[in-house]
Amino acid sequence: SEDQAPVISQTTAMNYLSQFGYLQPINPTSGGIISQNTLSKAIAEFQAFAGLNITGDFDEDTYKLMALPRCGVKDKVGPGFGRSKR
Amino acid sequence: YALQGSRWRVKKLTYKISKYPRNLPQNKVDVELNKAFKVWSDYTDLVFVQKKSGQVHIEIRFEKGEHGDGDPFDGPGGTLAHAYFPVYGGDAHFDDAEQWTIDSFRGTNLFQVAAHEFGHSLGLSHSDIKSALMAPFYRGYVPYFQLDDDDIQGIQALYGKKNVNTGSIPVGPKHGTTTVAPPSEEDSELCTDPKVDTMFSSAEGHMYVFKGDRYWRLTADGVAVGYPKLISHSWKGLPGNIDAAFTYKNGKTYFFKGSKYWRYVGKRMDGDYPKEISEGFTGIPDNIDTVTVWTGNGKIYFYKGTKFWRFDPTQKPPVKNTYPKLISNWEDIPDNLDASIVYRSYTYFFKGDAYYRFNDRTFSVDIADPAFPRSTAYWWFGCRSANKGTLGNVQWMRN
Repeated sequence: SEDQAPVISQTTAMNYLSQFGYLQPINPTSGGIISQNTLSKAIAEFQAFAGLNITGDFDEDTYKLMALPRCGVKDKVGPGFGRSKR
Repeated sequence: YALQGSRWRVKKLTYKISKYPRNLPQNKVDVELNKAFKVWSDYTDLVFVQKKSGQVHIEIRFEKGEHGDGDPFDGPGGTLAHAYFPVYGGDAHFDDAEQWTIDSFRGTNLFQVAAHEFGHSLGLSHSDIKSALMAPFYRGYVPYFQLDDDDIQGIQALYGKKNVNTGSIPVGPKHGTTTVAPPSEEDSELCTDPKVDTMFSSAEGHMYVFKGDRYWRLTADGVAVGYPKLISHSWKGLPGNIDAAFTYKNGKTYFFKGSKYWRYVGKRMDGDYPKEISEGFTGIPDNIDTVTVWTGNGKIYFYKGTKFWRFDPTQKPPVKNTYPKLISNWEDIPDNLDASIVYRSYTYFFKGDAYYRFNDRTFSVDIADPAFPRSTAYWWFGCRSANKGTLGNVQWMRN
């Protein structure tokens, strides 16, 4: 069957990246702004981890995956995310 | 797999369910969570003991919304549960707004989510292997659950292998070789002759090496235990000596040999194959060297000799008339490649006993220390006696 359309907005997606360790936590009281490069890098890291095509943009596949139910623990923690040997 | 960096220093761990879910009988929850812990104790010497009161190592609670740890749950869907690593106490919290179920395709399977969370409680982070239990996304109910090799390696990296004198290691179709000692490095064919036919990543995130009629699965730092295996035993109907392979974003894996190609979903042939490359991949020649999906644009690149072709299945014709082009357009990548694979944002090209890491964003071979080309045997197959530095035949390779 066809996958359902993504159900999250760009703001939700940015919060998602922050919640799971790809972006620095967003302070809701200060309205901070991040550079496009930082955001693109964070999206690309998430796409690489999730096995998606790495575009660095919020594309449909990325939105769809972000809408899936998941574990609440950050993806990026500890030495497992250190330097890749290869 | 990925390790968070902390682990328990004792093998006997106690747990307590302080707050049960609203929609399931307590005795059934006890059974499911016991099963979830057993997933990990089956492969290690860890022992889990349930207590009804008093101090325990791992406290389990089913909670809704804000529940005191500053990390509120978000209602049905979204975040299902979270757990703390050993250094933070190991506790596991489940969102009680979810429809927790047992042995059912409805709702969210309690056993699977609990087994995942307990992985965190024991020190495992999220894995980027899709088929691993420790992958972060809920995959739906799996009726015949089996722990992935990736998870087994992760938990054994933390707590060691199960002592065979203290209990039996489960032996199923997938894990029947876990008691067989791996061959020593010097016996490994990939160490003595690292030239391969093809390499590819599966839709589940596993990396495979094909050589002759056998194949190996790669781990993060070498070759998985229990390999090589026969290609024909796992991919029924697929011959040996494969030229090239890739997995597309539709989750299907395509294998190429001579003038023919085969399509598989996982290890199951996806229809009547082989078919002619000239029919399924119009514009692509026979006897290709290797193929890869470039992460920069998601298009399929075929390489043969000194040339490459770009294939876009959404276009007509799928190969533009400006192709083939020279591989020398891919800066520092040699002609007559053997294999290629995409791994963590890079495309790796293999030729002879060496490989090159191509940065898909800068569109060039990375400047690195040691420089590329590097030894495939050392860096990919875990052969510790192989050369760790830059291979000396750089110019010869490029020529």
